[in-house]
Amino acid sequence: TPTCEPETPLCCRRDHYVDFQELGWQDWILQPEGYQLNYCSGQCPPHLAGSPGIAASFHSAVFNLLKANNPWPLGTSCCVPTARRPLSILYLDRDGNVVKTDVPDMVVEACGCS
Amino acid sequence: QGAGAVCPSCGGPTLAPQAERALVLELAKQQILDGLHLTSRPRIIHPLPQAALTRALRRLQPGSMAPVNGEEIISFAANTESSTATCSSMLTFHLSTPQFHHLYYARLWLHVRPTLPGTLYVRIFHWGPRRKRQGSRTLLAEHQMTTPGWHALALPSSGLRGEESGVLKLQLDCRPLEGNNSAARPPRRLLNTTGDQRPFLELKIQPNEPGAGRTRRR
Repeated sequence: TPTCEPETPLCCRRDHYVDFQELGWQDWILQPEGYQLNYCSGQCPPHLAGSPGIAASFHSAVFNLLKANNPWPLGTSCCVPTARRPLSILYLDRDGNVVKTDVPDMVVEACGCS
Repeated sequence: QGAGAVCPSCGGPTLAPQAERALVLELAKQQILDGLHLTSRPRIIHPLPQAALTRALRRLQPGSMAPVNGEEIISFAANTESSTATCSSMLTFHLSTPQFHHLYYARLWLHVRPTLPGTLYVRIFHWGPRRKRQGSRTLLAEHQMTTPGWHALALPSSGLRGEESGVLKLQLDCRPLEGNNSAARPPRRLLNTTGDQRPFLELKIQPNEPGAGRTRRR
């Protein structure tokens, strides 16, 4: 999935790095210092609907063109995450204990059209 | 979302950079609290000494993945009632272990002072409240230590059920194993129970398997 450029209208991944210092949470989140809060945005015209990402295989590209030439009943296709990974966090809980846990599906790695 | 506004994921208008950044920071806070199953950020009332924290971080093998949906916890002894004897103490830990979680690994870390005269024999009891005034105690483990420094004493995870109040009390009962000349010398502090080298628990928990309770009942 391409990272969104200002002029990219199509479905892409918007990258944002969030530093816990910026949230004022560095006193209780010990590691990491921040994380990638990415999210998906952009248009999904009908011929891209159902494609796993812009870098789709040739087959799905042709399949999408066929779909475009035989428009199905209009349904909105949205730009959604297609691959995510966990984030390991070390933090202090309310009793002052040090807790290490892996939060699943925390970082969006790829986007595609639903 | 005003009327007619379309979700940005479906091709709606993009936000102005400042508005987008403010939205992202709010999203980040919500996403982290949800991921840690917290309703609000914890208030750190008693910050830990940096040295104790550094040691704890070293224990939590950086890079090793916590068990799936599980947690690794380091809990420092909150306050220690030390008897005047060599090293018998009552250690108190505050553990708000989430319900429906299964504790499967427990180590008690103790720091033995360099003044150790020989072998130190330690028994560790779980101190549970009983309806009557005095508590009841259950032997968890016994260990012998012959060198000063840090020692990780394995504990049976089944014996460490935290009380409803989230407070866990462990009683250390220890004495030096040495010749009969020990009677001559006054008892000395043999264990560090406060400050940077206070005892701490290293625990690993993971969610109960679905239906585990039923299996036990059956």
